Amino acid sequence: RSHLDYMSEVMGVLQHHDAITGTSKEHVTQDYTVQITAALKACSYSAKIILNQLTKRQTNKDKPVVTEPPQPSARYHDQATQPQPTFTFDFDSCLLLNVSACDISETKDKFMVTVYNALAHSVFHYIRVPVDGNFEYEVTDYRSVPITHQIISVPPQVTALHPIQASGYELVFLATELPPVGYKSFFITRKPARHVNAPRFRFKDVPEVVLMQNDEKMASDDTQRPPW
Amino acid sequence: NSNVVSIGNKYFSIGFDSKGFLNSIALDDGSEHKLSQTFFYYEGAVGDNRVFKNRSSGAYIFRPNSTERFVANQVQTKVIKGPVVEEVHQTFNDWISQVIRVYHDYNFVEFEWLVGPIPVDDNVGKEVVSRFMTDIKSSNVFYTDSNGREMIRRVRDHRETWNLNLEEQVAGNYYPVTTNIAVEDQERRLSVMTDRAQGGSSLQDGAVELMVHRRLLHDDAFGVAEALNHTHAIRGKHFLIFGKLNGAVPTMAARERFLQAEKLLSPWLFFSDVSSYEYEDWR
Repeated sequence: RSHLDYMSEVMGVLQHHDAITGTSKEHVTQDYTVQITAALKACSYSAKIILNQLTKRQTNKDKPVVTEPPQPSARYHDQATQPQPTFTFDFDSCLLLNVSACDISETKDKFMVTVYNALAHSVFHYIRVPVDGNFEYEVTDYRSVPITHQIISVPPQVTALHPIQASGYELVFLATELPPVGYKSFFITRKPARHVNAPRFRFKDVPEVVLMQNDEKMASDDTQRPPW
Repeated sequence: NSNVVSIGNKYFSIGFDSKGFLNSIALDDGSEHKLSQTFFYYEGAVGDNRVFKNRSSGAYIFRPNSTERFVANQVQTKVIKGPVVEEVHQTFNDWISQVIRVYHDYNFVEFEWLVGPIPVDDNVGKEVVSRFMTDIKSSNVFYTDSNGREMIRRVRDHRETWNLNLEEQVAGNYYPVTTNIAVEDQERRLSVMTDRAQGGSSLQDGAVELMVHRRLLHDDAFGVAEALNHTHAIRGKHFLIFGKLNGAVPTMAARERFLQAEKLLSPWLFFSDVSSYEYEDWR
C-alpha cells in the first residue's frame, strides 16, 4: 500500500502541465524521471512479492512453504508417494525492454514469460523478448504445445543505446487468447545452436544477400534453422 | 516507381521502391494504393522574442522558419522475413533509423522509429517529423483525438468560430494528437496511431505528419528560460491502419478503437528464472 501511495504521489506531481508538455527545465525533467523510475521500481517490487505469494499458494496448496529448490530426484511420477516440488520463482519486470535489454531472458537457460492482460476482453499479442543470438530457443505453453517463434536481429542503432546490456536479438512469438484481466505463462528454453562447428555469425557480419537467403530459408522451413 | 521489395500478411502487403522508401500498400481485395513515408525536419525560427514576428521556436512554441528539409534521398534497407514477422530495417542517416514491421496476424503496419541525438553542429534547431502520404482526397479535412476521447474534425486553415487569417501555415495547422490522427475520403481511410501524445497535422490532402523529436537552441521567452536542447535519442512507435470505409468488417472505427485499447493498455510482461525446474514440474 505504501508503494502504491508513493506511485500515486509521484503521478500527482507529474500531472503538472510542465511535466505533461515538456516545458520544465532540464534538471526538473530529470528529477521527474528519477521520481517515476523509483516509484515504478517500488511498485514492481510489490507486484513481485504479491505474485510470489500467489504462486506459492496456487502451486503448493495445503503445504508448508519450503524455500529450497526442487532436486532432480524430486520429480515425481506417482503423486501419492512422491513429494511434490515447491515453486519459488520470482516475477521480475524488465524496465529496459524498450531498448531491447533484459537480464533474465538474455542470460538464463530456462525462463518463464508471464503475460498479463489488463483489458476486459481477450486479446492476442506478439511478445518480443531480448535473447542471446548464439542460441536456439524453444517456446512452450502450458499445453506442451511448441509455439512458432522467430529470432530476429535488433538494429545496431538500438543496441548502441545500451551497448553493455542490449543483446542485439529478439525472440518473437504470438501469445494467443490472453484471458480478460488474466494471464498466461510461457516456458522458454535455450539450446546450443544445432550446427555447433559452424562459425557463429552475427547479423552485422553477414553480407546482406546472404542474410536475405537465410531469412527466406527460415520462412520456408521452420525446422531447418541457420546456424546463427 | 515499381516495388523492389514487399512484406505483408494475409490482410495486406506493403511495397518499397528502389531507393528504400515505402511506396505502396496492396489490400486483400486486390486493390493497390499509394502509401509513402519519410522523415524530414523543420528548422526552428530564431529571434529575440521582443515582438511577435521575432519569436523563437522553443519549449512552448512550435514555430518553423518555413524551411523543410528531407533527411535522406535514399535509404539503406535490410529485409527480414520469417514465420512470425516480416521487417524492413531502414537507415535514413546517422541519427534516424526505423523498423517497418508486419506481423503475421496483425491488420496494421508498425513503424518503430529511432531519432537522435539530433545534430546541431550547424547551430540550427531541428524539429523532426514523420510524414505519411497517400492519394486519399481528404479535401482539407483531417481528424485528431486531441481531447483524448472522440475524433475531432479539423479543417486546414480554418477555425469553426471565427474568420481565420493564418500567418503561420505550418504551426497554425498543428493539433495535439493523443493517440490517433486520420484522413479519409468517400472510399478509404488512413489512420496513424501513436504510443504517446504528439503534435500532428495534415498539411496536404492525403498526408498525415507527426512530430517525433525536437532539439532547439533558443528559449521562446514564455517562462521556461531554457532552450529545449534535448541531446538524447528517442525511440517510439506508430501504428498505421489503412482500409476501405464501405462494407469493411470490422469497420475502420472498430479497428482503431480496439488497437487504441490494446496499445494503451498493452499486456505487462513478467520474467522468471526457472533454471531449477523441468518443464513438466513447471506445467
